[in-house]
Amino acid sequence: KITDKITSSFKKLRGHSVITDKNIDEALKEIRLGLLEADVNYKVVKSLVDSIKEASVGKEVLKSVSPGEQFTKIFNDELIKILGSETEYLNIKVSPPAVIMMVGLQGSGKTTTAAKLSKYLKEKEKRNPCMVSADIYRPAAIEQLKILSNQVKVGFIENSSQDVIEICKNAFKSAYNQGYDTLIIDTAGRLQIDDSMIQELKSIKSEVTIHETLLIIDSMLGQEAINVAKTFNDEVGIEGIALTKLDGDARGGAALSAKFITNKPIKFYGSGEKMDALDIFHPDRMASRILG
Amino acid sequence: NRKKVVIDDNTVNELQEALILSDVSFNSSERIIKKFKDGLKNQETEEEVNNEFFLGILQKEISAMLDRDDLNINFEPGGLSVFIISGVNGSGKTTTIGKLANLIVSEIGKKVMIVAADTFRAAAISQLEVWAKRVGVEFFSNESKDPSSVVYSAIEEAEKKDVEVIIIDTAGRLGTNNDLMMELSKIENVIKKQMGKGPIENLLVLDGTSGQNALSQIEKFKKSINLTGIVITKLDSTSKAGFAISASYDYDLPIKLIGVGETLHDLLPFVPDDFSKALFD
Ligand SMILES: Nc1nc2c(ncn2[C@@H]2O[C@H](COP(=O)(O)OP(=O)(O)OP(=O)(O)O)[C@@H](O)[C@H]2O)c(=O)[nH]1
Ligand SMILES: Nc1nc2c(ncn2[C@@H]2O[C@H](COP(=O)(O)OP(=O)(O)OP(=O)(O)O)[C@@H](O)[C@H]2O)c(=O)[nH]1
Ligand SMILES: [Mg+2]
Ligand SMILES: [Mg+2]
Repeated sequence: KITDKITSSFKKLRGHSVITDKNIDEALKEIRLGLLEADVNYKVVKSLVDSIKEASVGKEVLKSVSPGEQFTKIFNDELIKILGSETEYLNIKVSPPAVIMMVGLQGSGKTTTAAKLSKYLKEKEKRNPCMVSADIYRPAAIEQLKILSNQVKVGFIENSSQDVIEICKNAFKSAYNQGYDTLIIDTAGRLQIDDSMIQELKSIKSEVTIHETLLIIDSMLGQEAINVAKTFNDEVGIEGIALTKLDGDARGGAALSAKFITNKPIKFYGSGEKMDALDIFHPDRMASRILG
Repeated sequence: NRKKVVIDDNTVNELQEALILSDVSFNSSERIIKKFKDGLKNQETEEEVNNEFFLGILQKEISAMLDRDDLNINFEPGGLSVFIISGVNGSGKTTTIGKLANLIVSEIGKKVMIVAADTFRAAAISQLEVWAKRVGVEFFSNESKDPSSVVYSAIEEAEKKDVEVIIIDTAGRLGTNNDLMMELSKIENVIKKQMGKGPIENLLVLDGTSGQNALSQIEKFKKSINLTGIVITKLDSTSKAGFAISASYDYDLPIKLIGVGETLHDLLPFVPDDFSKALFD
């Protein structure tokens, strides 16, 4: 655990009155290693370690706490600065139907999260959501979303076309006409370097007003999290991020990298395959998870 | 015209950074760089000593860590070959099975049956059935919610139909879920009882975009079942799957296949030289 390593390398601060470059050097090395092992991007680690150093050096060593505790607090604070200090909600206080679009890499958990989110909106927010699948590529993708919509008992807009843009436009009309206040669009998984598939998302957004584009990130995502998040945000535009598979033991450093590069809030996280396994994101809990 | 090879710290740091950015674990990168630097001591060369020169040496070293003589897919010499495919949720198991069935049919000419033993996830059976139809192979599924029972019935059916290879699709699962890991070892045990021996291939499908958690998965799956190899998918992404080095070297598992896309033909044999070159692209 990073915190244990910090504590042991902090014994050096005992008897010192001020934090200096020298007496935290070892702790900073441990932090760097711990963050890399947590899959935080190399460049984000560098930046974070620099800001921890800046926030620490020259500070008086507090007598009331152990040096390790003092430093862990500084580290935790710098992590929270990146992750955000408050929970941010979906931008769906609009005239209905609010449209949410799920985007992300293949297998990240978009379809499952779409269904979980619809259940959340229905039960916790007393909304009347429906879903549509714009994934015309993956075998049985539409059937998968339809089965989940039946499980969580929300509306399902049947596909009207083989054209993704038409599917989304028609879904919006149907959602409006059928009195739904929220439409969740599930899209196919895609690589951020697949220009035509990124263009597909841009085209959807040019024809349908998307109030909330949510980037779904697998908590096991490695160093490329920074490039994936940056491209989806720069090219398509996202309003928020959701993490999945946090019921595993992935430390989830990808969350830090994605937030760092996009400055878009992490709003939800998935912690299981069942439809109730969706929670509001709490930055402080993520910080302790990354700290290990 | 031989001169001594000298490398500066900046270049070493850049090479290590490249490894880390490729999802090579920090510890692996330290060991690789140390061995690389030790190997350069007292080395002389007639070649130009530049970045290409260093990359070439580093790539050879990494390739050697990935190279093994058991990189091939194995088949049962005298009877039914049973393959189990397992891995974390969304890693690409079902798609890989479609591709693998295609590879076996077109390149080896054996009769294949694919078995839908993911009895849990919405539309998992339908998804696999689409792949079976695309490839033109036998497909087995039944109403049972117990994957072990599906496998048992599938093997009985396969023997009736002179199937030579059965490939079993399982539900995604996290290594940290004890119940699901027990379910997987139960499937393996059913096969052992029925066939008199374990599956000839027990492949772990790893998402190529993962970071260090891939190693934790290998560790947990290895504890529950007798893995024979690894498939790394999604190498058409910008991720480099540097964890493969530790997977192969520290966990002693051959990487047999790589997934490089979403169509039927996007499954290739793992080639250590190609992989180590791509790490630095
Ligand atoms: N354990 C766990 N599994 C999850 C979670 N979220 C999704 N999954 C599983 O991850 C797998 C992939 O989920 P999907 O919803 O199909 O992913 P997707 O992004 O829609 O995939 P594509 O459409 O192919 O890109 C499924 O097996 C899900 O049940 C989670 O929070 N925890
Ligand atoms: N780009 C790319 N996508 C892939 C590759 N292999 C699989 N996929 C995609 O990854 C997503 C998940 O694939 P699946 O085959 O459903 O994964 P799975 O492991 O069976 O998922 P679960 O059964 O839900 O655990 C799909 O969108 C696939 O098309 C690959 O090599 N490259
Ligand atoms: Mg999907
Ligand atoms: Mg599957």
